[in-house]
This record gives sequence, structure tokens and C-alpha cells, in this order.
Amino acid sequence: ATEKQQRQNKKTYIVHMSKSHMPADFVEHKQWYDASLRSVSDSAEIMYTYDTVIHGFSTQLTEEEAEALEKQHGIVSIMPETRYELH
Amino acid sequence: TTRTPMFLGLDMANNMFPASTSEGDLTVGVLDTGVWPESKSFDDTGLGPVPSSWKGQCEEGKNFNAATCNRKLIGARFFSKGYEAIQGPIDESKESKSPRDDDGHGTHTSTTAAGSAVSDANLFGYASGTARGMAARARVAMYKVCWIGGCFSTDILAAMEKAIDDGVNVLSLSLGGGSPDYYRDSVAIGAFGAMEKGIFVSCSAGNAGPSSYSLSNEAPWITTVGAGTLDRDFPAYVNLGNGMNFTGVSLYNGTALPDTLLPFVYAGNASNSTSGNLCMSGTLVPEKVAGKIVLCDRGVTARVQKGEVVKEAGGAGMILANTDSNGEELVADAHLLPATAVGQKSGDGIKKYLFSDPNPTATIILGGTKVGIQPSPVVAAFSSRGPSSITTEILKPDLIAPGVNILAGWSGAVGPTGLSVDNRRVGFNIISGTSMSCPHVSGLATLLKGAHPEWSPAAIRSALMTTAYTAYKNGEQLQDIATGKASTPFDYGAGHVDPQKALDPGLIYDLTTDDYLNFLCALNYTPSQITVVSNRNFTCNDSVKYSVADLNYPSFAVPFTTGLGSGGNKVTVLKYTRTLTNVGASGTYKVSVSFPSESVKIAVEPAALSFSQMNEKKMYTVSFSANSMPSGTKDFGRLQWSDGNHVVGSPIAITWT
Repeated sequence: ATEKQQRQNKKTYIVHMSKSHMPADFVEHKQWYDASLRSVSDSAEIMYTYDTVIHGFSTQLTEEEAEALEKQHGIVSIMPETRYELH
Repeated sequence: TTRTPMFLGLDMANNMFPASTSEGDLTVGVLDTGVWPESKSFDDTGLGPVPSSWKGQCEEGKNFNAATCNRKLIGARFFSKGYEAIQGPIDESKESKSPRDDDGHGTHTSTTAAGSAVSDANLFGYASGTARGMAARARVAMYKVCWIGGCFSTDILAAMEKAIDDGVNVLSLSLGGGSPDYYRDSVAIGAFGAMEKGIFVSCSAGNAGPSSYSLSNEAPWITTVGAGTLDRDFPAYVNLGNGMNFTGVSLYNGTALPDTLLPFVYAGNASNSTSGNLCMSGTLVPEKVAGKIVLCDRGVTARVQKGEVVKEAGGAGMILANTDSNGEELVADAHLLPATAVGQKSGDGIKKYLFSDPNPTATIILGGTKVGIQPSPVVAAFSSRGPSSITTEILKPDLIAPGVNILAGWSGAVGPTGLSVDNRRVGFNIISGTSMSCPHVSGLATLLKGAHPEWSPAAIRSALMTTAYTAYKNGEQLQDIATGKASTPFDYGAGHVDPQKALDPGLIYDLTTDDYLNFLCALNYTPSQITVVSNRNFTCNDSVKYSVADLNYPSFAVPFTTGLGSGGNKVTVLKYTRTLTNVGASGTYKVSVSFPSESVKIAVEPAALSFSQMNEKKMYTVSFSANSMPSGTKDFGRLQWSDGNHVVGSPIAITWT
């Protein structure tokens, strides 16, 4: 029940990052993604890291966390999860 | 699939498509519900070693051993993090957390695209023949992204990334999610990345037809595939107590009804529910249907589920009648009880008798498989239709392919109806949807890629589109089964795919990544929106006048705006520029325009193009001049270039809004 409640409070997002905006302090992009995420949420975890068709990651955030993340340096967009269906 | 290779002329084209190494070097990546590796369609007999460039793998998981992969099925992965984040942990008693297909859909689509040839394939004896994928020697890689609770964008994007990294040559996606802007659509975003690496991406147009503006997967770097019928049918005859007979379709294979006529009842009159006519679960009164044939109206719930409801209530058989949203479209199902689907007209005729006779009776007689049905193809009523709701200057769908009553491989985990009560297990199943037409095109694109390795995804699509046909051999336009009348380019795009002709299109409309970036500029996308779609920083040049109309697309969608308050016949001129690339012998092509309506004047400049060498490019301009027309008016035509041997055809769809 707790897990379900946590899921209900959070939504899944695809976070697009601008790879060229990565601060020099980071060696790898994944570190930068992780630090950006950590700056808005203690509990959120990266689900997928994307590097071929977009630069970024997916994660679960509250709306407040998503809004805060959107204001971070190097964020291109935050796209909510979408459900697709078979045809 | 059985029948579609013949229907598409692939049997005749065997000598034209090189069946040796080139096709075997190519891999079709399919994003779907997973795969049933034990299907005979994944037999790898005769296939050479896995291409050395292949980086994919078969992932182990619940009910899935990597050793079941072979030289045919060379990749199988699953993506469930996004699904589990929303739905909670996968219930492994209901679905396998692995590439295993517990649904059947993924096995059907992947074997349609590239399944090996299997002789004597059939479903309960129906549609019997040798089943093969369109690219029977190509390899298959499955990326499982769809689960019981749906398919999620985070998983889809991850799967597309992995497929690209693995080295697929063609991507086939028989799924969709409405029509969001390209920068909000993970499939469009993933497809852009694939296109850029030379991967052909084919997607289903959707099953939301026959309504206009009902398309999915509309991005111009995607090939959007609608559905048409084959020349094959599975008739089942309804005999009524008044002596009248009607023809429907059925894939039932069980105990037949007795020769005598049985009591017949309308579900709406055998229910306590106001929507009893739909035969939804728990709505039929057993005392009123027991031992009778029940007529149910189509809609809201799955067709096979209605059969289950009738059977559970004690009904002896079911007649499923189309309503106006399906017209005369007949989709066959492997029902659990003797049943037949009938078109709206037949349904109305049967109801007339049912409501007028105090003691109506009926029976259903199965007719097996019939081929040579004409006219065929006809556009399926369910096939989603244009115009594009995102970019009205791009005509979608791009083309149609077989998608009605298609036999292909199936999962051993589920019966042919997909119902939990269906304990039957089959190696092949017959189902319908643009999900089925999409992998036909994916496989055909693989054949073209094998024959022309140097062709870009846009070139392959152009070849498929410009050689597609829009009329039957007698010259009449392809029909739309939803209306029974001639269909339009908003229904079939460039027409029905003709792979033999696509092999040698003469000329192609090519497109590069830069062309698509310019297209995004023409849409006035912001820099960040362009970055989201294209994964790069690209700045539109303020001094360049970008035009959507100049995207080098093989079709023409021309949206005029109705003049409001102008009070006169103000003529508007819209100019479209196109570039043709010669991929055949040298020659001179002359243009012809067919546009039956007087509403628009169409001028092409120049009227002839001469090509002296391979890959030579020539540009032309089309001017569409039109008076103001009432909003909602549509007119259609066709522009063709021909050198006498090749016909390079483009549909024209003009709208006023």
C-alpha cells in the first residue's frame, strides 16, 4: 500500500539534457544527470539513461520536484510518461 | 503469413529480390509484446552466421532462455522499468518478465515481417498454405515494450535506443499513442534518431478509422501504414426461418450447429440492461438465450468477448452485426461458439426479420476459406485516416498494406481469441489491424534495403509510395469498406504497396537529416524543441525562408485557408518544390496531372525532366491555384512522372479550412 501511494504521488518523466552544457566538474554525463536529479530529490532514482536518440534519463518525481528540475542548468525539457497501445 | 506473399506478387518477384546474402545480413527490430521463439517461423535452417556487425543479444528472464535464440531470432530484450514504476512489480504469474510473448501480438508482427517459410500453416484449417514473412531470410530482433497494462514511453525510448545500438536495419512499431506534437512523442523522437543512422522506421497508422484526423505516428521521418483487405475471406452463412440467407465471416472450428433451425433472439431483448444489445459481460438473461442463436451489436467490448458472454449465458450461437461505424467491414474471429460477423446491411436485414417474426429461427453454416475475392484490396474501416492533425502539409498515412484477417505466428501461451477462458493453443492465428499491415511494410522495406543497400530510409519509402497503386485493374478507384465508395488519399495515402514495382521506381524523392531539420524550422519549432526531436543544437537561419511545402515528400497535401469576409473569389497560389533523384537508367520523364475537379489549377514547372546519369537530381515546382471554397471542402488528384517504363506517382490532397 505504501509503495502504491508513493507511486501515485510521483509521475514518470523523461528528462532531456543538453550534453554540451555539462559543467566541467563532471567527467561522465551520468554523474551530471545523477547530481541534477539529487539536487531536487533525495529518493528519486534514474530508471534509464538515454544517450543515442536523446541525452538524458527517465525518473519518477513529484510535480514540485519536476518543476524544480526544469529550472536547472542544462535541462532541455521534461516530458511526462505517455501510454501507448497496440494497434 | 499465407496468401499475402502471393497477393503482393512476392512469389513472382523471387527472382528479382536477391534471396542470398544481402537480405540475410539485415535485421528487423520489432517493438512489441515479445516473442515466442519456439514458433516454426523462427526456424533458422539455411541461414548463415549472424552478421558480424550485430551487437544485440537475447536476454534471459522468466520463461525465456537465451539458448532459444538462433540464427533467425538473433535478439530479444525486454524493457519494463517504466511499466513497473507505474503499475508496480510485474505479476509473474500473469506475464513473463522476459522477452517471452504471453500475448501473441509480438509473435504475429515479427513473423509477418521476417518469419521463415513454414509449410501447411493454418488456423483450424483456415487460411492454409505456406506461411512466410515478407523478408523471409532477414533476421529478427524483438524488443518487448508492451505488457498487460500497456506500453510506456520510457520503455519505448530505451528500446529504440538499444535497437539502434544493436544494429537493426529496419524498425517496426505496431503501436501508437494519439497524435502529440513530434517533440512530445517518444516514438517520433526515437524514430528520428533511427532515421539519422539509416534505419527505416515503419509504424502502424492506428485503428481509429474511419474518422478523419485519426492517425498516429505522423512524423514525416516515419513510414505510416494503413490497412487494406486481401482477396481472401472466411464466409459463414446465416440461414433464417423465412428462407432468407446472409453471408458473414467466421473462424469458428468446433461442434457445428444442428442442421435444423434454432430459436433466434436479439440480445437487446434478452437483457435487463439498456445496452444489452452489445452483449457485455453479465447483461444477458440466461433463461432468454439458452439454446438460442443470439444477435449482438458490435461495439464497446471485444468481438470475441461477446461470443464468450453468449456462450456463458447458454446461447447456442451468435450473429455479430456491424453498426454504422464499421459498415460492411468483416473481421473474422476464432470464436468459442458457432458465430459469424455480418456487415451492417446484412445485420439490418436480419434484424428486420428478427423483429417482425413472433418465433424467429436461424442457423449458421461455416464456409471455410475462399480466395479470389474481389474487389481487393479495399481500405479497412478501422484503418486510421488523414488529414494529419499535426502538419496539414504532410499527407498521411503514407500507404496501405494487408491488415485484415492476416495469418501469422502466435504465442503458445494464449489461445487465438486471447481470452483467459480460451484453452486452445495454435501455432498460427488470424487477426486484423494496422498492427498487421505495418510489419508487411517493414519486411518489404527490408527486401528493398537488401536489393539497394545504398538507399536511405526516405528513398525506400519513396520507392514504396510512388509505385503504390490506387485503382483496380478495371480502372476503378480502391474502395473504402466503411462507405462502399471510392476511397481517397486520406484513406490510403499513396495507395496499396506493390513491392515488385518498388524495386525499380526509376526516380525517388530523397530526404536527409538536414531536410528534416529545415522542416522543423518551417514548423517554427523553438531551439529546445528541435533539440528534443533531433538530439542536437541546431539553429534555424533567420535569413532563410523555410517552408513545410518544400519538404521533399513523395505526396502533396495542400491546405488552403478559406477566405473569411473577403467577399470575392480571391485566388490563392501555393507553391511546392520537389527534387527527384534518378535511380534507374537515363531517360526523359514527362509530367501529367490528373485532377478531376475544376476547383484548383495545377501547374508543374518544368513539364519534363531529363536524367543522363545515376543519382542525378532535378528540381520541379508545382503551383496550386484555387478560389476560396467552403471550409471542409476536399479535392483529390494525382501527379505522375513517366519515362514510358516507370510511373512515379504522387497523390494530391487539397483541403479548405
